[in-house]
Parts: sequence; C-alpha cells; structure tokens
Amino acid sequence: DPNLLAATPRTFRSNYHLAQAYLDKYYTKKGGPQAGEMVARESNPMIRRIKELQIFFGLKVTGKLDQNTMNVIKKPRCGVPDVAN
Amino acid sequence: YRLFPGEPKWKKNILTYRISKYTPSMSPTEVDKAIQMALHAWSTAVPLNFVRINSGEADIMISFETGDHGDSYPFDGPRGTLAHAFAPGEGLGGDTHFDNAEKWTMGTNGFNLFTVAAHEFGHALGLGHSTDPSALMYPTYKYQNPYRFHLPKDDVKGIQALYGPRKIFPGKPTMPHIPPHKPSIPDLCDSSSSFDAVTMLGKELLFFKDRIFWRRQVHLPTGIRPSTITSSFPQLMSNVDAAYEVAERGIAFFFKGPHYWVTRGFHMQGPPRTIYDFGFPRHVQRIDAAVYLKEPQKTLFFVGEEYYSYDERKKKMEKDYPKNTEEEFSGVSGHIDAAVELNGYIYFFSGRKTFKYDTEKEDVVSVVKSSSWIGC
Repeated sequence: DPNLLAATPRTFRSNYHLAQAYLDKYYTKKGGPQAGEMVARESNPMIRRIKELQIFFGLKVTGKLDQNTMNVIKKPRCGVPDVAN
Repeated sequence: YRLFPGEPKWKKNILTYRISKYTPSMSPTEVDKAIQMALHAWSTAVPLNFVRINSGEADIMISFETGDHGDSYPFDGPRGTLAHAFAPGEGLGGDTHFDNAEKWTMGTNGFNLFTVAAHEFGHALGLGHSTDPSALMYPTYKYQNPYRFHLPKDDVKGIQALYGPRKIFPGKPTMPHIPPHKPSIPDLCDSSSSFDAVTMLGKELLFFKDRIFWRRQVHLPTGIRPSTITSSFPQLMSNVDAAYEVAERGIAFFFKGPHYWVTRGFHMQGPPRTIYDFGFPRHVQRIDAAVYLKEPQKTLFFVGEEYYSYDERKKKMEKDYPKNTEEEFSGVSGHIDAAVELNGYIYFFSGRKTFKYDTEKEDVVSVVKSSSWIGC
C-alpha cells in the first residue's frame, strides 16, 4: 500500500498502537463465556479485525492500516463497540 | 441499522430518566434542554414517553463521568470516546454516560450535546451501531442541528422494528368520537369487575375500563355509549388507574402507574409527571382510586387497603396518613377500584358493588350494582 509504505517507521508504530487500542475497544467481543481460538498462521486476528472495521465503515477492504482506515480510527466517536455482545 | 444481540428492549412505554451528574462545560438548564430534545427525537417515532425524575433510580440514569468510572468502559480524556450507553435492562441497562473531559456545547464550538445524547439514547432504547453513514446511529461524531433535527430513515426503521410506530393523532380533540368499529368492549353488564377509574369532567361523569370509557350526564342515564380512551386521551392509551377533577380550577388528573397527566376538559396539559410530586412514599407505584372532596378541598388517594389525604390548597400531603380505609369509612368493604363525589356523597366502586357513603352520617346509606351507572 503506497500510504503504508510512505509512513515513517515511527508513524507506522504509532498508527499500529492506535489501531490496536481501537480494535480492542470496538471490535472485540467482551463478556459472556470466553473461548479459545485456533487460527491458521495467515488468519492474523489484527488483520481480521481491521477488515471487520473496514467492512463496517464501507471502506476498501485491505486488512491494512491505510490512510482511510486511520482517518476513521482518529475520528471522535461513541464508546459502544461496533462488534458487541 | 443494527439491534443488539438478543434484541433487548424496554417492556414498558413510559420510561423515567434522571440527570445525576452535570458537566461544568454547560449550564444545567442547557444540559436539561439538550437531553429533553434528544429523547424527544426518539419519542416522535415510537410510542415511548419519557418522564424526568429528580431523585431515586430512573430507567435511564444520565451522568457526566471522568476516566475510569466503574463500568468497565473507562473514558479516555479529550476526543476519542465521547460517550456510551447501555442497552435496555435492569441496573446499568439504559444508563448513559458522557465523557466529562470533552468540551460540551449546545452549538458547534465543541461537541454538541444534543447530537451525542440523541445517538446514545438510541443505544439506551436498543439500537446498536448502524453501518449507514447518514444514520444517527453511525458510530462517529457528526454535528446535528438540534432545532432542525429529524430522525434519519435508517434510525426510524430500526427503532420501529423494536417498538412499532407512534400513532399519529391529528390535532387536539375537543370531543370524543364513537369509533366506527367497536373495539373489544369489556362486558360490564355481565361482569364482576368494576371500573378502573371514575371522575367528573365538566358536566359529565366518565367511567374508565381497560381501553374504553363511557360518558354520561350525571342525571341522565340514557345515551351512554362507550368510546376508546385513545380517541380522546391518546396519551393515556388504556388502563387508567385513577382520576379526579378539581372543578373550581377547571383541571382534572389522570393516573397511570407512577405517572399522572393534567387536563383541562379533554385537552391534555403537557407531558406526564411523576406521582411523587404529590408526596407519595417511593413504595407506592400506582394509585387505585382518587376522589376530590369539594368542601374540605382535599383529595383522597386510595392505595391498597389504605388512603392518603392531599390538601389541594396547601398542595401538600396531610400528616398522619395513610389510614386504613375500612376503619375510617364505616360500611365500605373490599378493594377500592374507583371513587367519585356527587351531591355530597362519596361513591366507592368496589368490584360489582358501589357504596354510597354519606359524609355527614359517616356511613354507607345504599349499595348499588356498579354496572347500573352505565345503564345495565
């Protein structure tokens, strides 16, 4: 992704941490019975959740922290998770 | 639109709310206004009514909180998360929290409280986040003008999927009309049940039962016909618990659960209010019957086996009440369903019997069949 490649390592790290916190907050099912999850190597849960976010906001589904995705992540918003239980 | 998993919703259509903690960014009056307008945005679409209380536990508890405030969803300081609300349910259910670290405003210089509150109340009523960018329930903040706001279509569809549409009532009624198709009319002529409420209203006597009420001229037991409560008092819908009129002031009171409405004739005066305004203790959740006594200008409220006395002049509940109804009203027995004063007598409706109580003799002087009042 050109935007991703354009980011400096520091910006990338900052975006990554920001996105991780965002996805933990709004794209993680909380409460109820917890279950372990076995995933294939390529099914990185971070990528899966980025895709989930991109689908929710009608963005191009890349699984990457591109500019449009980061723009959404940086917007002020409601604290209720988008993926809830 | 999206609903929460399990589709939680409120099982009642009158919900209480309370603002328990304010923000320093706005005056309390502005906060009250923004909250009221935000709730109103939803009640225009569905048959839900919101009643504000100032103490105790409301269905929707509203507060401005800072950082970790004990609900597992800590706020994060300025920007980021602005607010959150819990889906309908007991305890935390319906509660709505705003991040006190934000700059809240009624305009655009900061985060508009109406905009965020309207969104959060969508959650408090059972809506999750919508994927439609034009929806109020879209997760990210987008300013909405409080004075020109109309609930977007997606949100209307969502909330009506839970509660159904609000019935549109064209204009203010002045006279009740007889519906062309009679709804299921409770057969009082052949029933052991009594009326839910009885009151004078102007020159007429009104008898309420379930979704129906009957009007009759006091001294003219003919031409009595049933009508739906919604046709004349749409806000009351059905099952009125108690009613009374203070003829001198030209107003009447209708009670239903912990709320009451004031009317002038058939014209409703404002939104419902809480019965605790009268000074009832919190354990009283509804009133069985009410009767206004002209001479002492006092209203008696019957709750279970007891009654309270309210001084209409002092606007205050009298001391030394409640008292036991059967002990104080000799000859009156059973549960009091409704009561009304006519020509100096109090008529107590209890099941199939109506006791005519003489206030001077302090005794029951006759007993008639309750259904005879409507021509049976």
